Amino acid sequence: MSKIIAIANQKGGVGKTTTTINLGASLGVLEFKTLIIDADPQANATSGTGLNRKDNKLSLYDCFINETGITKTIQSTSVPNLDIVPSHLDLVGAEVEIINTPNREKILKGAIQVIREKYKFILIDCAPSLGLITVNALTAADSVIIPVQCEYFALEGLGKLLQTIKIIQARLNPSLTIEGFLLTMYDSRLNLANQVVEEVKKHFQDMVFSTIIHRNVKLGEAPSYGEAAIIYDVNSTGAINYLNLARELLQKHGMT
Amino acid sequence: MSKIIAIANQKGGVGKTTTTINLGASLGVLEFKTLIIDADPQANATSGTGLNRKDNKLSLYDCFINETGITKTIQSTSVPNLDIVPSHLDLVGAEVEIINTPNREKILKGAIQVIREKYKFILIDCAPSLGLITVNALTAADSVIIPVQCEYFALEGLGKLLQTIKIIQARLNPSLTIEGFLLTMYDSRLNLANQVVEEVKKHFQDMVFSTIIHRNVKLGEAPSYGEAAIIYDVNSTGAINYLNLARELLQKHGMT
Ligand SMILES: Nc1ncnc2c1ncn2[C@@H]1O[C@H](COP(=O)(O)OP(=O)(O)OP(=O)(O)O)[C@@H](O)[C@H]1O
Ligand SMILES: Nc1ncnc2c1ncn2[C@@H]1O[C@H](COP(=O)(O)OP(=O)(O)OP(=O)(O)O)[C@@H](O)[C@H]1O
Ligand SMILES: [Mg+2]
Ligand SMILES: [Mg+2]
Repeated sequence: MSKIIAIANQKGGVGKTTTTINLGASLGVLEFKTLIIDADPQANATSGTGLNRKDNKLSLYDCFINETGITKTIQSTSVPNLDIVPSHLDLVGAEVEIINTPNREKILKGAIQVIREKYKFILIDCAPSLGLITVNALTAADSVIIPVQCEYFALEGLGKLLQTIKIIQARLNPSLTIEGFLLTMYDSRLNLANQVVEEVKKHFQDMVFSTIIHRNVKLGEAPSYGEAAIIYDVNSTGAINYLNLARELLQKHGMT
Repeated sequence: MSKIIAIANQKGGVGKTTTTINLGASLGVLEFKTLIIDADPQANATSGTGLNRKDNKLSLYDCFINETGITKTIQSTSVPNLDIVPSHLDLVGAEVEIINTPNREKILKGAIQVIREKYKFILIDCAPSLGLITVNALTAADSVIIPVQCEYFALEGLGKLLQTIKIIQARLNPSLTIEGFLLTMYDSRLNLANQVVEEVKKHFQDMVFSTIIHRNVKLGEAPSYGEAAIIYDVNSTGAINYLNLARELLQKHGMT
């Protein structure tokens, strides 16, 4: 039975896509069959894993709008044991197109059922929004990883995100849990970063992953080659941080 | 007659809010009466200028939903000549609420007319999305500043943004122009950053502001005090960069 994890935070640029790609790649390298679902119309996870965004191939858009079976959209990546359901720019229109569909929040949950058995982990990369596609992701997910950039504005948005998660738990997905808060782009030389780490650990205590993702230029360079950091530069701090995150996640669920 | 400029890019975390606050503050300090409109439900521009987001005061939400006159929502900031129309978390629901309103894309344009004469500049901070509120901002604006973070993913999204701007120009706002592309979070020590700068300058040539905003921790610290960088630390690189940007903008329009 697979574990479905949404990677979500409506604050932009906090490391959602970078976390999805690199946690997914780490799980793949550790031989856990993993699927990334790119639920962001920007399709950064799609291009960051080496696929061409403008390809005419099927994407998540087709699952929402044309009721295409999700299996048909799945493509392999350059990482062993890692597949992806690509996104497409048209997904930005899907939110309006499904507004009057019955059970519009549960479309993704329904679509994923047929492939749950094939993967150990399914990671859903969300857009920087709390719109209908992200609601679909949180409704389909067993848990959610919340990347928190070590910046001031990133702290501010957490209240609203937790409020939305509570609403989803109450109305759409009672079993949704918070997998953890993941501190990202940490630079130990900056007071601001250290203050944010302290604040998040004080508020959320053992819900905060002990693995912290440091600011590391290799994590920024890797997607321009369509690669995960573990493929682009296996010895980089970024690759090592995400490998540690994968191990921490596996340990937590007794899967190592 | 005021100049209305939208600060937009659907890519998250590229420096939209930081640009709105600090360009606004620089114009205010140079004695050009300026208004910030916070069109992002995250309300980062609201808190970054020292207002309390959870206040019960009127916000942009009321202009969209309750047809409240925008004048009633305007609050002053700690910066001379700088006012703000605050945002509110409820704005996230406004996009669905106005879906069936006639001329739903022109609500903000209509609301702004009554105050155009009072300000030299009106800056609209957009959310990381191309939804209806951002479309309202682009329809109301004379021009748009596009912050481009010196990272790979930031380049990818530009095509979609330019496509959306063309559609807005064709259907809703023929006089919309691109004020310029603003390179942000530039770190001259990183190859990646230098490559992005080169790429953007090659593609967009004289549409790129010559002022480049360098990565500077003071720009990240200032909002936690509710201040613009020019107030928080006037000698910081960030404050100087944005003051130069304001001067470049004024020179371009013969207003110095
Ligand atoms: N730890 C890190 N060190 C250095 N750069 C990073 C790190 N994590 C992410 N980045 C870079 O920062 C930028 C923002 O990260 P990313 O795109 O993953 O965030 P996001 O939350 O997915 O953004 P969006 O809200 O637009 O979806 C990207 O250019 C990415 O390459
Ligand atoms: N030049 C800079 N140097 C250092 N930090 C910066 C700089 N510009 C912005 N930041 C910080 O980076 C983060 C992202 O910037 P900001 O919030 O302004 O981006 P945004 O595009 O408005 O994000 P969103 O898409 O969520 O609205 C913030 O925490 C901000 O303080
Ligand atoms: Mg992303
Ligand atoms: Mg912002």
